[in-house]
Amino acid sequence: IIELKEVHKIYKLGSVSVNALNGINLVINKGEFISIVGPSGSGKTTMLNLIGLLDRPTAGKVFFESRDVSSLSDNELSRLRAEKIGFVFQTFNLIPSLTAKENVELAAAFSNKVKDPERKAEELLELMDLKSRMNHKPNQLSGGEQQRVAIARALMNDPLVLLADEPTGNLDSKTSMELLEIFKKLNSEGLTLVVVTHNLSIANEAGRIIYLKDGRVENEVKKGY
Amino acid sequence: IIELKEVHKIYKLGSVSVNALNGINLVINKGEFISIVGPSGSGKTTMLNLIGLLDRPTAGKVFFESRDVSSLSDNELSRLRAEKIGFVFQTFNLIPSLTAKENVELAAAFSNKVKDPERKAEELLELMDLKSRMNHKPNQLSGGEQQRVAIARALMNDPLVLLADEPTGNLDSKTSMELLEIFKKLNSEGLTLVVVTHNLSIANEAGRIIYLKDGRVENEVKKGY
Ligand SMILES: Nc1ncnc2c1ncn2[C@@H]1O[C@H](COP(=O)(O)OP(=O)(O)OP(=O)(O)O)[C@@H](O)[C@H]1O
Ligand SMILES: Nc1ncnc2c1ncn2[C@@H]1O[C@H](COP(=O)(O)OP(=O)(O)OP(=O)(O)O)[C@@H](O)[C@H]1O
Ligand SMILES: [Mg+2]
Ligand SMILES: [Mg+2]
Repeated sequence: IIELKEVHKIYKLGSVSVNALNGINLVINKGEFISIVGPSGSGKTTMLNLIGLLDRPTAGKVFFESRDVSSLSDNELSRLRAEKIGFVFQTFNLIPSLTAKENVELAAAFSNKVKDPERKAEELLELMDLKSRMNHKPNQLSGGEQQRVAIARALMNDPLVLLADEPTGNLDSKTSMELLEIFKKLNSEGLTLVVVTHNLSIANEAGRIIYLKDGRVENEVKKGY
Repeated sequence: IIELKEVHKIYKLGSVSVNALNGINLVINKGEFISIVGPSGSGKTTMLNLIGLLDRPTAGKVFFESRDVSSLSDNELSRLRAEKIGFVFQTFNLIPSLTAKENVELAAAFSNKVKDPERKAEELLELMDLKSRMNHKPNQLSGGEQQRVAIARALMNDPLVLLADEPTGNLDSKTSMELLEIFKKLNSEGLTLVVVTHNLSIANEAGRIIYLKDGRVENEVKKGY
């Protein structure tokens, strides 16, 4: 469903170059549950941003449903992201002036898929155990609550693929395990799932673990089934 | 060194009240290493903000070095924070327009304690393994790198007490353990350390673990020594 082919990403900072990704090859199949792990700074977020069409590679190709994304306009990419990709950001990126519920509802504004955005937003926030916090703005929420709002928002458009960048970084282990159960259930219902995580109990539940180091795939481990 | 006495914190949201803290009693002794754990939303950040004089309680008393902080002006509190308290925020709060090094140096601007801020900022960033990232702005840093800049900044003024709100939420386990070693070394040199964390391998290294639930201390565990 998504493929990275010999992908490089170089950031330029004045005269200095940061080689964030150095030749990544990755095939993500429909319905897979993949986790990406690796040291801080190894390129996980950069890689997830390319998979999620939020950024373009410096070299190499990205394919989404077999289409080379470099041939798509920014508008077409935007549309694809809105309809097919759910993204949970490492730093949440919630809109400060909107409530939790409005933040989640807003995701439906960019696609025509959701019939009753308000009701769906409430259901997703309830799933995330945030029913009593729907009318709080981000700065009236705890770190872990903000993180869960970001997850609810990513699920709003029934995406084909959910990309989650460290979705449990601010959650206690009980809440993390509850989230893992939700992810596994959605995956069993057909959602393709790519989770960047430092939490090895989450990573170990994936069908495949990709180990990143210095912008390269250092190792890949497949589960027995 | 710091004491919370029957502390309550109530947030008002229109007609709704959120009782974030419901009668907290806590004594923090000089040189202790304490960890605070508990579910997402249980009041850990709220409690740390009161300990760090960033906020005032709705009821109850906060004592810093035996002085009742309600008798201090905002300016006096500001001064106390700048000179004696290092705070690592759950959401980093770095200044987007400044580089990592400038962000760390800035902490010295609010007190007269540091002779050579630029050199000290470099040393602290090197300690955090960020030597090659000193001139990056926050949006040119990974999540874990931003977190480490926030930690370096908190150490800039040689604080009496370091308060860290989930300092390893975005770090892989190797980097987390390296940070723990730095914390333990500073604690052995006299730094009082209060760490809010979901990472039990960090929490278990503390001399005392405070378990929070629904804004109350549910349990407290002291280590044998
Ligand atoms: N300004 C505010 N207005 C209303 N409610 C608030 C405000 N700030 C925090 N809260 C609520 O108070 C409760 C405690 O928040 P706090 O940030 O202390 O939790 P926490 O234990 O740090 O959680 P986490 O582990 O998710 O960071 C949360 O349920 C939150 O929704
Ligand atoms: N805009 C940018 N300009 C320059 N360097 C950048 C930029 N964005 C990221 N980097 C660098 O690229 C490297 C990879 O960043 P990335 O965010 O992908 O790491 P990560 O694996 O997600 O780390 P973490 O686990 O800490 O979140 C980092 O060393 C970072 O400093
Ligand atoms: Mg990252
Ligand atoms: Mg918190």
